[in-house]
Amino acid sequence: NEEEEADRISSLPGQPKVSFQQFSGYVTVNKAVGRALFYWLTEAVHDPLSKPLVVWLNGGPGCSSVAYGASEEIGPFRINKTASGLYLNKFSWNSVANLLFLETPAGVGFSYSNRSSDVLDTGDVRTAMDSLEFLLGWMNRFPRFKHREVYLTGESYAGHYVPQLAREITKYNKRSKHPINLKGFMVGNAVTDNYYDNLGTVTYWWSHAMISDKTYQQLVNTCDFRRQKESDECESLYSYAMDQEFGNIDQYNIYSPPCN
Amino acid sequence: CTEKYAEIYYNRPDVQKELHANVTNIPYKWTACSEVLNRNWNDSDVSVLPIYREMLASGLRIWVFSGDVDSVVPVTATRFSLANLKLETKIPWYPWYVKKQVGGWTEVYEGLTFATVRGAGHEVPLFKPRAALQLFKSFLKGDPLPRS
Repeated sequence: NEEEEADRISSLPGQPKVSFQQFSGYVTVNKAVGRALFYWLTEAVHDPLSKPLVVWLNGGPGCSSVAYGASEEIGPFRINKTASGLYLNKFSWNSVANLLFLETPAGVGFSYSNRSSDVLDTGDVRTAMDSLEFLLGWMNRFPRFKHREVYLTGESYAGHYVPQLAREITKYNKRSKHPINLKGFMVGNAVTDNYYDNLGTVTYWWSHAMISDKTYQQLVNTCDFRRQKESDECESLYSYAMDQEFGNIDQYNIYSPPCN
Repeated sequence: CTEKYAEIYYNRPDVQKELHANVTNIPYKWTACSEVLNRNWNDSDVSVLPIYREMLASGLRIWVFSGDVDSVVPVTATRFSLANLKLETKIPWYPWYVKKQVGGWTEVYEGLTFATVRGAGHEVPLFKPRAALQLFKSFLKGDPLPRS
């Protein structure tokens, strides 16, 4: 249909030749205020009509699935060092699935809202609602995916987005004649539970000899891991651990030097 | 540091044109992470474990993985959280394999599979792409990870 064709990508600048189809563009999720989410679909390399649809969300909150998921993790392309072009990722997940990268919520990447205050008061609830709205609108544009198996995937703060969107879809399916064929979700290094995440993090730091016994004891005795916002005393202990005891490492990959 | 390449590539006008992006001339550059959104995040669930329980009850397939050299949301955090679900173990803890190497360890619970990815940081597919693709294939098939 016209809308789908208008979203077709013929070939990105500096892209190697590929056999799979790609589409990208916007789906409006709130017409009244002019809020729209940006997506990029890279279809499966072989027989895309028989392959599942896999939605990938990055976390942050505020980070882009185009920047991370698509461009340095599971997508078919990698950006070269001079950003002059792309090269192929031989372990791309579109070897077995249709990948739908969604930049959510508005304010992330190319996704936007004409109501500028939206970027100052968005949270888990609006993100889940808008992401569901996006999926419904996107499937109207790509009706061949309407009954396809759908999986949600993501990492980090998307440990919130993914199950919350799964729940919204499940609720939608209960009231709809045209349910979304959601089969499951998979999350990685996922933000899950404040208390267990905080306790597990300082335990990992200590068990991997990244902090001293003294700092570990102080963290455990001073911080209330159940609180959303830690006390100043606790915050300063975290800062001391990271600034003074971690040393020159990349916290996201502890045996590597940091990105300068 | 590869996100620096993205900061350049996705701000190129020719790339945005081909992506049908930035059609309303957003008054700020495209960036990998929005500081404004992050600092003004309005509402955040204290825990999503109650949603896991709901989704497990509705029969969804749930997989959770963890790169074991990430210290930001580390494997111990995930294990503490999953332990709180108190799920029955279906297949006890075993090392899974990819290309004759230990890809990590895994345990299959009722309704949920947990797997670590050896040597992977926060962005698992970036650091261990082959292992991540194996993980994804097994997830889509609903099969336990390979034992050899």
